[in-house]
Amino acid sequence: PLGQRIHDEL
Amino acid sequence: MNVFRLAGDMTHLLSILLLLLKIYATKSCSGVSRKTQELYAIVFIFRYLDLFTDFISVYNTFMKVVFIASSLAIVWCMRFHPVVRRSYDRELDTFRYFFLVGASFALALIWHEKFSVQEVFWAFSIYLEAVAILPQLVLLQRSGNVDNLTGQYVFFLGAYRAFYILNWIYRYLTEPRFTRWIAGTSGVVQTALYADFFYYYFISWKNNSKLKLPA
Repeated sequence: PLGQRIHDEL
Repeated sequence: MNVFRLAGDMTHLLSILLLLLKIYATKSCSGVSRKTQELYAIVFIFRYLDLFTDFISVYNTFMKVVFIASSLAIVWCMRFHPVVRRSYDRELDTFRYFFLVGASFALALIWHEKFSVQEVFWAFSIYLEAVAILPQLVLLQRSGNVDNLTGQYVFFLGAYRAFYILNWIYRYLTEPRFTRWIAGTSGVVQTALYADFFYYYFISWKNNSKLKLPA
C-alpha cells in the first residue's frame, strides 16, 4: 500500500 | 536480499529446527525453557500479522509460515507430548514472563513507526524478541543443565544475531536513507543479552565437562 513501509525482513 | 541477511535467516531457521528435532529425537526437553519458547511463538505470531495483508515474496511468506509452525511445534511438544512433557523442568522455569510481555507492549505503545494495530504489534514483537532469552538464561543458571540445549542451537542462534547486525550495516551503507531505529536498537540489546546467555552457557558447559573426569 502507498505510503506504508513494508517490513521486508523476518 | 544480501548475503548477510540470507545467512542470518538460515542460521535462525537452523537453530529452531535443530531444537525441535533434538527434542523430538531424544523425547526430552530437559534444560529448555518453555517460557522462552512460548515468547518466541508469540513474537512470530504478532510480527507476521502482515501475512494476510502484504505480499513481499514467496520466500518471505514461506519463511514466516515455517517460523510460526516450528515455534508452535516446540511449544506443543513441551506442553502436550506424552513423553517429552515429563522432562520439562517446571520448578526451575519460574521467570515471570508476563512482565516481559506487558513491558514490551507498553514500550510498543510509546515507540512505534506508525500508530496502527499492525505497527504497534510489530514493534511489540521486536521488543519481546530482544528479551525472550531471559527465562532461558535464568533456567540455565539454576540448573546448570546443558544436555539438551545443544552447542549447535546456541551457536546458530548467536550467528543469526551477528549476521542481522552485519545486514543492517551493509544496508545502511548501500541503500539510501536506510534506517532501522527500532529493529536496530532492539537488535543490539538482544545481542548483548545473548552474549550474557552465551557466557553462562560456556561456563556451565565447561563445568559439566570437568565433572565428567574419570573417577
